[in-house]
Amino acid sequence: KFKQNKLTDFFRQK
Amino acid sequence: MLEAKLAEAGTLKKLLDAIKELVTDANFECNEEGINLQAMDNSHVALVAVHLEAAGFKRYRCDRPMPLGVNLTSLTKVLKCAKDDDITTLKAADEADVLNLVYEAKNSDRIAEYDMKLMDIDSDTLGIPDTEYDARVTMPSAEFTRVVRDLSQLGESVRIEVSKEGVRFASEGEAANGSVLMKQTDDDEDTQAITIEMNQHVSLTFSLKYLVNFSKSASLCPRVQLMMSNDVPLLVAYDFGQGYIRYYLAPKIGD
Repeated sequence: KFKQNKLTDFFRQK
Repeated sequence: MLEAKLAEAGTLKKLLDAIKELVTDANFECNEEGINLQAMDNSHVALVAVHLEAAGFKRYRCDRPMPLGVNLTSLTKVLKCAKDDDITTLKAADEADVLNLVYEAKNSDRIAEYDMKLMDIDSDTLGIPDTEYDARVTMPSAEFTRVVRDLSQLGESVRIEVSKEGVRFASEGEAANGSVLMKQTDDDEDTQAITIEMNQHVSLTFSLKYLVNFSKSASLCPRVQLMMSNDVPLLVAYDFGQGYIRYYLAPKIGD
């Protein structure tokens, strides 16, 4: 029912 | 070299308990300001950031920045050998591949010494942008633990909704649905207070198993803060005297 986002969709990789 | 003397092993034990199920290996980044750790779980859904301030140690010395690559399962084992109130010293030489831990009993002459292997860890470090959150909820950490544990019995996800009414946690399961509303309390000074600061109504859905994991930090700190804006990761922050532990969790979105 829900799709799980990843943090890498929001925060940039250093 | 690093030499960090902690008043009580218990603080480290609690910290490890609060991160070891999310992360297996992590770099403890030591510098003159203190010790930092940032690590994501394997699925890149959650991130934990820990900071221990140099000033919070009985003694602290770190001549130059050094990462200590630690297997958290091993460290947990070595810390089990300490009594909670043992004075604990962490030592590592420059370029060392071992971490030395010394436990001194508070009320006897027992001194125990352990060496733990360090490892090279390639970690993906994320830049976390400074975020102005639309809602901030501060509540007793034990209450947060309770609500996420209760709802995790019913379903996999929880919707957290912040409004002027209060903060509502709602979960839908196959057999049962549940929702817990926590209303803002009048007395902000009370340690049991629930305070809500809000610019706009926020509603986000998260995986409960991560929140249950985060809530283990309640042993470190009696208060927890939930910071939220629509469509951005949740920040769950525990600030204790000597530093903080912060968790970020990516929201779920409806199909």
